[in-house]
Amino acid sequence: WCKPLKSVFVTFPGDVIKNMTNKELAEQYLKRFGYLNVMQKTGLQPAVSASKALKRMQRQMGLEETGRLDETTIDAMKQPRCGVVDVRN
Amino acid sequence: YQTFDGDLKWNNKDVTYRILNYSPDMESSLIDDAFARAFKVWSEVTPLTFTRLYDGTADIMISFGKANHGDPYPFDGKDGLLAHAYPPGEGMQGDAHFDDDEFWTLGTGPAVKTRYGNSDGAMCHFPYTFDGKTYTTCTTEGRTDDLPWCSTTADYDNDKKFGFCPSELLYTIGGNSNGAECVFPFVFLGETYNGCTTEGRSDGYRWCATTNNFDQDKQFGFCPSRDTAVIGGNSEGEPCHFPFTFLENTYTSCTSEGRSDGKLWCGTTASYDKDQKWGFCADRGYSLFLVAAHEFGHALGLDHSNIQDALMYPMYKYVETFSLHEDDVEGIQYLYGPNPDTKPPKPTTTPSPPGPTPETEPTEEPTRKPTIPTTPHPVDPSADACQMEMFDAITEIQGKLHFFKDGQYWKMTGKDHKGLKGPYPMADMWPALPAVIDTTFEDHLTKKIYFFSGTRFWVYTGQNVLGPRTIEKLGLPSTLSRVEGAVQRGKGKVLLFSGENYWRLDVKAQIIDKGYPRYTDLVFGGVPTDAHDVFLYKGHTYFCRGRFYWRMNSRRQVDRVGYVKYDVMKCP
Repeated sequence: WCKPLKSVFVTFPGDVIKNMTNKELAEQYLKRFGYLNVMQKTGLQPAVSASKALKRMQRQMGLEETGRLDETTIDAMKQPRCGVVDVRN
Repeated sequence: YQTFDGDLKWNNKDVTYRILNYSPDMESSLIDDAFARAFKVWSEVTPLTFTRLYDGTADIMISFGKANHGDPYPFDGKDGLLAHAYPPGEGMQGDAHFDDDEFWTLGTGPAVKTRYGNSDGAMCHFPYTFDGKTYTTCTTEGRTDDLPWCSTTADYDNDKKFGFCPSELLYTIGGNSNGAECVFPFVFLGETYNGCTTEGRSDGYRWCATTNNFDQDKQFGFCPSRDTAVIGGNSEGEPCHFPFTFLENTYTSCTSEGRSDGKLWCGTTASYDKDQKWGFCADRGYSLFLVAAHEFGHALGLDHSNIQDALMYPMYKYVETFSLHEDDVEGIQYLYGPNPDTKPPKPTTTPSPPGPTPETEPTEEPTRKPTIPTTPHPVDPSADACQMEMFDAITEIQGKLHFFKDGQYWKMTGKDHKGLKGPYPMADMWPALPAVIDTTFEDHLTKKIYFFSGTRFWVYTGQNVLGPRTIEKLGLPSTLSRVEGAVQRGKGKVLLFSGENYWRLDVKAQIIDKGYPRYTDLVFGGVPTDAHDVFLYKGHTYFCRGRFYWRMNSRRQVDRVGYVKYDVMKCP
């Protein structure tokens, strides 16, 4: 029987991408690509809930619109992509 | 497809570009070629031409950079963000930036073009055999001068075809030494260096002196990456050192241990634990051609598409045989029109069996007689449009604005309310329609008039009518109770609005385009999401709620909010 490896994660010097939780990753992604903090007439404010922002992102990416941070959505957020925002404010 | 707000585009058909610098990952001629092919993707379907400039300011300035590279949008190391580009315009607008922490290839692993040897600059052939042994990278085996080489056919032993691989011992890139090779050791700020270094630079690029004393001669160049080099980390350009130790375990190949993202890495010295020197192992890399074609789409005025197979979809996907998706073609031709020199491609799909095409597939026969009797609705000839609080639908037909309300309609023939003619009974002109319609539009190409009421629609060509048909036939969801607005967009496309969503109808194909619905407020920011009517008039999109309208210009800015009665109809 194989003994499961006990993985230890380390911080590599010079690594630009830090270990972050899925929630942190999602928040960063939704902000970076314009799904959160939509510009309103009254100024910059979180005009949409996280769930609605997720739904919008899921629609843009052709995923099932669950409004939840499911595995498919996290996987999509980890894919290499263009840096141009999806939602322009 | 999406265009940028205001349909930003180049006004000149001859667009210029300039390559400001090169990635060390690929030979410069391969990079030149990848960019040229990426431009060709777009020039084949539009009247645009692309001319390369070697100095001065070009419309599209192309550069490679890492992390903070001089604009407000830093890159993020290997993977993640690959590149970005700006929509057409002056200054930085139109420019394209590529993240040089990526491994740039042709999409399938190191793309190694040789120099010298006897293969006329052919690409390395991996794997190849030399002296009975198989090689998957360039090697220095068989040489005493340490120059890496490869076979350009599968079997060096038989074919004897070879060339030299990128190496700082062979040439440098950029700098001021005209491509001369590095000289080792060299002196920089009093220190002696035996290899390429990133010292003295903040951008992470490896360089070397091309004489033995930089302090004195100031001659330098950037080092090309060897195909065996690691990417990123803190040892860019160094080869993996096998075996190496990590957390006291010994590794003889790249590993993902220690990382939560599963990426393969290696130590570049015998002990990571002691030296902490590491980098990512070379992988398939990203196709510079595919990424550049996408970015140039932005530089020409296309925003992201949500069609997964479209080039303008935001995520990277490698495809071996690339062809532009029809969504991309429609998008770029919406901005610039088709290439007059290109014949339409032959259909690649299996021809449909003979039979009705979507355009000629009515569920009901064309008839001059109404299929559904119009609900009788008395028309009061004295009814004044200016007394109406709101209308069921407003649209422009044959250049005249029409106002529909409860089985009657008015048309505006002049500039103000004095030019309002009517009311006319709808049953006289369009007898098949019910009294109350939700929206209507005239197809600019065919002059057919579409009417929507509840879940049904009718199409009038003169006095001939098709319908009613259910809106589901157009690909709209069965849950949709009505279509509230319609806006013609480009040739043969119409946006249909309902609730907080809109869809794009391909009028010719009679089907909703892929990638819809979309949220109205994402594209049409600042208008009410509960508009009961949306229509196009003199290039402006009007969103109506009650007595009020929100007018949006072609740059998708709300430039006026007012009363339908006073501002549009000019009622006293």
